Amino acid sequence: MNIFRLTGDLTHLMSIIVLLLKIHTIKSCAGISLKTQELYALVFATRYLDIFTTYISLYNTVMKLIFLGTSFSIVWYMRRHKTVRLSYDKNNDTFRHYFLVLPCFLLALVLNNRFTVREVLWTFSLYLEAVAIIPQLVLLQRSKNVDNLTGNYVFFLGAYRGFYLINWIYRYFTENHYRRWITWMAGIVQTALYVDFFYYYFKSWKNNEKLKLPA
Amino acid sequence: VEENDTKDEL
Repeated sequence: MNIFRLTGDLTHLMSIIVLLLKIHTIKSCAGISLKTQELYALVFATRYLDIFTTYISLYNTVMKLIFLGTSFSIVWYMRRHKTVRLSYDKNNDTFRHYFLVLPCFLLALVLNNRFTVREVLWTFSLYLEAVAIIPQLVLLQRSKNVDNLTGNYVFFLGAYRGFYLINWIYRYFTENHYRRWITWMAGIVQTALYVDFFYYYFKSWKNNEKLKLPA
Repeated sequence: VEENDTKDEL
């Protein structure tokens, strides 16, 4: 475990905390894409299939349980909670799941390290995580003003990606570890998706303005 | 060659 990986995990955790804060205290999920949240729940469900069979560390197990539990509870809140679901911006959150899920699954069937159920699903989760933010970014573009918590939520998610990529580069040079090029590609695509958002995030921060993404 | 895509990450 290096500092980049740990910082990445913590910013990932922060993004979830920010989102839960919004849902629990303000009882609002305005500006949050249910599509993206459902995709993340699917990402964690397919990636952590080995959670009870392969033990890595207590840290890993606990974090996996947190990511699984929070992602499914967020989906539950947005769909079922009597107040929270009313704030869901359904009309603007129109991106279709299967445009992302289907290509990712087909790609995982073709490009994987081993053709086994678990390996294919693990690869699928990587591909899907890379693009799962897209419905959220589309929704941000359609929103007139992005509130602080939503902006910070996406910021922390992007930061998590950035730190993970640095961690990969670090591990590449310091450990006897390598990754398949498909893993690198998925990781780079995922991080690159945030570049545009970061530009406008810092711009609004610098100018002390409300965050707004050009359509 | 053993496959190596790290699964110790989250």
